[in-house]
Amino acid sequence: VGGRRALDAETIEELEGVLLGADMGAAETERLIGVLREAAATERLAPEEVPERLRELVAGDLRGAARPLRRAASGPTVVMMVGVNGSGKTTTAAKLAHLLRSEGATTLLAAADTFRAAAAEQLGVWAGRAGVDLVRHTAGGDPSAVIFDAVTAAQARGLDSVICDTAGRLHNKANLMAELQKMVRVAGRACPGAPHEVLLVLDASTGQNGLVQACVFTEAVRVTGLVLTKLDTTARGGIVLAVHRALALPILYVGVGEGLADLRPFDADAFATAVLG
Amino acid sequence: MWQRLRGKGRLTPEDVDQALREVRLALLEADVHFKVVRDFVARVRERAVGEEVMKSLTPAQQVVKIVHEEMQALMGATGARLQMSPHPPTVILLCGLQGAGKTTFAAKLAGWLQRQGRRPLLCAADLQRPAAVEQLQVNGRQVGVPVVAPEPGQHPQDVAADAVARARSLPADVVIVDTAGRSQADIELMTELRTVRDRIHPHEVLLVLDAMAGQDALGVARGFAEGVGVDGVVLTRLDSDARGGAALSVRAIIDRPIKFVGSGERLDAIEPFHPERMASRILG
Ligand SMILES: Nc1nc2c(ncn2[C@@H]2O[C@H](COP(=O)(O)OP(=O)(O)OP(=O)(O)O)[C@@H](O)[C@H]2O)c(=O)[nH]1
Ligand SMILES: Nc1nc2c(ncn2[C@@H]2O[C@H](COP(=O)(O)OP(=O)(O)OP(=O)(O)O)[C@@H](O)[C@H]2O)c(=O)[nH]1
Ligand SMILES: [Mg+2]
Ligand SMILES: [Mg+2]
Repeated sequence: VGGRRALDAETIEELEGVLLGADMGAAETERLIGVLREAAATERLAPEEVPERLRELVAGDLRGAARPLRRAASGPTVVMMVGVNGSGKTTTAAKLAHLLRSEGATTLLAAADTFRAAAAEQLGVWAGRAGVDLVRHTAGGDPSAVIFDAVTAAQARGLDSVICDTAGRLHNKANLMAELQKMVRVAGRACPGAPHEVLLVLDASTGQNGLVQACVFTEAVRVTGLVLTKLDTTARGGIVLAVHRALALPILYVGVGEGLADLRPFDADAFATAVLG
Repeated sequence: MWQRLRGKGRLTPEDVDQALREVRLALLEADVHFKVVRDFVARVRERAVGEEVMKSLTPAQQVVKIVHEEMQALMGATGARLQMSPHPPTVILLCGLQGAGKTTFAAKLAGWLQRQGRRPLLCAADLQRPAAVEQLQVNGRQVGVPVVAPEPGQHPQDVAADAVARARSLPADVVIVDTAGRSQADIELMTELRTVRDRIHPHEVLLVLDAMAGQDALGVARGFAEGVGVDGVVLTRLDSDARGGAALSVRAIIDRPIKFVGSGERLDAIEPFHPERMASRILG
């Protein structure tokens, strides 16, 4: 029974703390501990090997998730940023524009949040800093009209991409989700195949509601990938495991700060190390 | 779970443990911090085991009653009691993580105080986020409350001090200071927040927290309490379907009242905190 000591009660409690504390949730925590227990028993894992095995498990679960931004077969790649209020959509839209520009691509930003106070102004400042043009209308206007104008502008100018910011919205507000559905349809009308990416911007400090958000948004507007923001804070972003497991959503980027350059491609190993603290 | 228990007469220790397992899962699912859940369940178990069986309740009802009572005790009193200064203006400083809802809440609180017959003044002391000042100015116009904006070359503490000085001459009896979002772990920004605090001596420092926050809320609350001192908490986006367990974690770790909740995007979506409603919401 020598090697089977790897997972004693104290170790299990400690592991539970690490996993639960990272917002993995009770179900995912139980599953991972179950897998570790099995491994410890069958492979006679030494106690000091357990953390690395756990890291490997988490990284393995997410290794297939990373992928680069899609490119439209022809015409501009249309990207829409969606998500609940305050998650980091506007800032991420700007970071993405900056990233694309640094890769030599031409892009423009669309201020399709026509509702929130000074939303277009906020994106306008970012557009200036990123050195890209902004398509905007007056506040209170129809957000779909902004989408339409921005996509047609990108087509007319032969740009590589257009990044559309949208207003924050709670997934349990049917009228707001319907508005988003309309914006997606309009993008498709302006440019067949658009939007090529619908990126759900998820705040890394979100709890279990993040899974509900992802499910409802995906159901409503066919989310194509995730961006996990604010990983530079103490937020761990563990909810992304449950989201990836439930929806097999790719994770394209992580936000690691408030500056234009603070966007990195998702890396499963780096994430697994960080999420386990 | 309560339905199943209610049918029973006497509860065995196994029944109590099973019920507590379900309570634990419900609370974790609701985003209550796992350490707070551990302590909570231990307290309930202790009371359930030790308590005299009351004639009027079945043992099952008694466990339910204990859970609700412990929740109420943790949740604290009904909110919305702001410490108004006997020497106006009362100064309220808002702080919290990026995107928590501070700027929106600043305007909501100003509107709420105005409707109560007070004369509020808003201060846009977030000099870091693009168009943060504009955002508060637009919101201020919408609620009919003036906004003190930064002058060139000012730091956040200067704008805040200006607003307090301006309040005396307006006159305004409450000054609400909006600040930039920041992580409690950011040493430089927490130092900046303390500088603002020390310059204006707020009567209330309110931590604005997202109701959808997960386990991290515990560390955030502790960090702000230790870093700048927190007098009260505001819970935003309660119109979401998040269970809001972060409220319990925050109460457990810093023992400060939750004073207000944000219940929507409109500027009138502000309400005093109701502990019983929050408790039922968390328990699901
Ligand atoms: N620390 C940190 N802050 C971030 C990150 N991404 C965004 N933020 C901050 O989070 C706050 C909210 O960001 P926004 O881009 O306005 O979020 P949003 O989703 O567009 O918000 P709404 O449009 O109001 O729904 C801002 O203060 C940003 O600077 C990140 O990766 N790290
Ligand atoms: N649904 C809902 N949205 C809210 C509520 N409070 C704020 N919001 C929204 O949340 C988003 C972020 O609000 P802000 O007031 O900009 O947050 P902040 O804390 O000032 O953000 P930073 O200054 O970047 O740290 C905006 O889209 C608001 O409209 C609320 O109670 N319910
Ligand atoms: Mg935005
Ligand atoms: Mg703000």
